[in-house]
Amino acid sequence: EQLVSDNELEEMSTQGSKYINKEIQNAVQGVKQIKTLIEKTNAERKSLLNVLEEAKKKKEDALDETRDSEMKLKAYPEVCNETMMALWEECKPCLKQTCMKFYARVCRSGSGLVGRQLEEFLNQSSPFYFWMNGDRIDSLLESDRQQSHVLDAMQDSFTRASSIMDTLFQDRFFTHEPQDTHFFPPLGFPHRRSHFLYPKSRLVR
Amino acid sequence: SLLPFSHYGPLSFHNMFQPFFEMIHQAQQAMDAPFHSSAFQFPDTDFLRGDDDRAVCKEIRHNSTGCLKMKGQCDKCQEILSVDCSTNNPAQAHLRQELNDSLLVAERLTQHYNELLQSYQRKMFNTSSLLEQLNEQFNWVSQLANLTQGEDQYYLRVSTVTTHSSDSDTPSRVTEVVVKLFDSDPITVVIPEEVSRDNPKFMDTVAEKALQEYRRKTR
Repeated sequence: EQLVSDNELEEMSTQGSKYINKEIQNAVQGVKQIKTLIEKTNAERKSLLNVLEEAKKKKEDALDETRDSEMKLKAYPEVCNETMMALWEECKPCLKQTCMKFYARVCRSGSGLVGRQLEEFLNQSSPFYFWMNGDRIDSLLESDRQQSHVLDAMQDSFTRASSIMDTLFQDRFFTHEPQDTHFFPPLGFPHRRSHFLYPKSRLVR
Repeated sequence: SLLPFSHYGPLSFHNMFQPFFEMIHQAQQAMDAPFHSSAFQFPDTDFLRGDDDRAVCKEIRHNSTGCLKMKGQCDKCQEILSVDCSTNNPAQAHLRQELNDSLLVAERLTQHYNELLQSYQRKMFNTSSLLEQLNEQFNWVSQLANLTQGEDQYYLRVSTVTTHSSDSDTPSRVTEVVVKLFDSDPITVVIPEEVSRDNPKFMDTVAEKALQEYRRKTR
């Protein structure tokens, strides 16, 4: 059965609307809290970027030192030649066999071409390259190249995203309390350089 | 109080939010872009420790240097690495030791740098997921804002309240309340007997359930 009078329905509607209004306020505050979290994450990112720059400097100094040592060592005439060459002639077939077995078992793709490529590579290589750990140095240089590319790609995307968020968070919705009675004109921000998520001292890439 | 939303002005409130969605979406796209490009890949520095088969396969295909990492499995190759030329040329032996030491330092720093890069990438993922949350939260506020442009001063209007037994064999009685949230379709909310109508929390319970139903439908 219908339990309530029209007056009571009005009263219930008022109470319910107050609850909904509180929820709306919470939702608006929620938007602002997320903005604060984005700012916090970005501050952490900026300090991490400084750590990255320092680590990059140290890594590259160590790489330079390694290359210097390698150049100095290469400048020496190849001593112990006979010993090296004799060992190399026995090392190559073993290396080729081990590598082809691994490749067929693990890499699961055609090993014919790879076998010929490896044969050529070993015949062109010198045991000195091996003796000086030339393979490890080349791998380091390759990963250095990849790491620079990865950081550049991440920086580019952050720069673009931060200029958009900079504009978004400058909106009065974020800088004024909703109770403000000022009329909020539609979006139309004076275009500004994105400094919100990015220090003016933009890192030299 | 936000009541009514007119502080934002009816039209500008909705206009105001629309660009927000576009901007948030653009920021997300910008943030996620590099991770979708095939050229973007973290260097597999695991091969420095010889742990990552994938990296070795790639290197073998790329330029065969991946095979040199298997020198440990060939005695004669190991013997090359341990050839000691210091009797012929002590200076060279010293240089070689210097090279190996700096190589170890460079490998350790490269590994460390890679770990820092990955934590930097995690920061980007965090920001991207926060943008997703921002979008979702905005969506909810914007829809409410959109709905509050109606004439009715009530956000929630109760139209009927009825009570009946929840089913024939149990005497417990439930209260059924039909409400409209802004100008949504009528939403029927069933309140269990434990929350009686004279409970001060009754209408909060009704409004909370109605809002949940509304958000479920509009998601």
